[in-house]
Amino acid sequence: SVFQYDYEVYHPLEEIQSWMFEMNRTHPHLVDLFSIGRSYEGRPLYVLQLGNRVRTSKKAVWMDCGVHAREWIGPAFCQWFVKEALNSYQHDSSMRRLLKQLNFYIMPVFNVDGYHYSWKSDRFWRKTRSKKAKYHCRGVDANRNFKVKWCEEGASTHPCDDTYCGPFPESEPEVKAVSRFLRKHKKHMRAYISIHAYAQMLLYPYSYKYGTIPNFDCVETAAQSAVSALYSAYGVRYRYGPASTTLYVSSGSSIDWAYKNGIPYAFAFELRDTGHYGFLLPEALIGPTCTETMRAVRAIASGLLKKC
Amino acid sequence: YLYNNRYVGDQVLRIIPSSPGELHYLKQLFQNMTVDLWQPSSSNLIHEGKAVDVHVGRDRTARLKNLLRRAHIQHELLITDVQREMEKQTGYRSNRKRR
Repeated sequence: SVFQYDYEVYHPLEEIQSWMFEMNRTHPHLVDLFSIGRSYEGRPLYVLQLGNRVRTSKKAVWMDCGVHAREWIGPAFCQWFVKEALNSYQHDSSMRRLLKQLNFYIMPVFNVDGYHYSWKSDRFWRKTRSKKAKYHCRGVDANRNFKVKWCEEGASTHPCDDTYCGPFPESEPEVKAVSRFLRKHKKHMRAYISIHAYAQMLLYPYSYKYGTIPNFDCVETAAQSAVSALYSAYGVRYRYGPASTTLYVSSGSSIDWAYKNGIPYAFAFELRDTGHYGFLLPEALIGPTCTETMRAVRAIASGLLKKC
Repeated sequence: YLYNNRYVGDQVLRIIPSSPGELHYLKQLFQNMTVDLWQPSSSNLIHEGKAVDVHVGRDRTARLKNLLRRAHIQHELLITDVQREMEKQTGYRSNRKRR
């Protein structure tokens, strides 16, 4: 039977995991599924590696979705990206080139416990689901838990807050697993992309301070190119710039950590919309949102193949 | 119904503090009132001139609007009923499951 999967609806965690297994089974020459660890509640943290198998080492791109549980458009986009990459490989020479020259590591659901909880109990849950006995509140903001200027400005020390930084950096097994993987592969990793919602923005470091990164010219050019590519789809405008000035100051973020860890291009997307639906972006808008974002991510990836 | 209908009557408001006084008032308000901040994700990240999107439960909407009115702080209603919007978000799937 032909595997049918609807990329224009939101899927619960179990369906996304089944889909990952199916992609791995049906595209063995381009896909490799593996786990980088376990979540707080014991769920596997799956990553899909996309790209031609070659003997020489390739540059790599990491993309994660669903750091914050309630941002459902994130995992929807990660699935869309994989689908598009695999479906267009045969007839799209630029995609073929990308998959030949780069490895893409796609983590469709970073915060698996939180995502599951947002489907089962609290639609607007944001954090992880970890718990320390001495506190009555659960969860840590994974995007405040990375080991970079941890728990300074823009993060909270209170366990009940939605921006709680955690008891210590990388306290969350999900954050620790991703950090460990990226540290291990830092030699080849050229871009880090994290998908969030909502605000229609493309952000780069720094988040923790007002300041300009050393390779600002290259990163700004890449961001400009990505936003232009995105706009070319349906005319939707995204603002772009350093996270600290474009959004707000926050410490312990994944893009700051990735950048500090030597990944030259670190981006966070805040997808549609700007507040009309917020986290409740209708399924009818999954297609357009993912189509335009696909163009932006492809622009970033293509830029990695050129010198800057 | 999705989530046992717990979001019926919940609303999402947008408030843009336009002065230091309004900013201070909102920060105090959201530190003392149980609300779900959609953006920014913390009351400490509220800034003058930047939108605050707040999801408030049905039992608190009237009180919040009253407090804003008394403080002469304008607000805009982004979502009038979160449950209804939620049912629309997952389209045919939730209806199909109910059928």
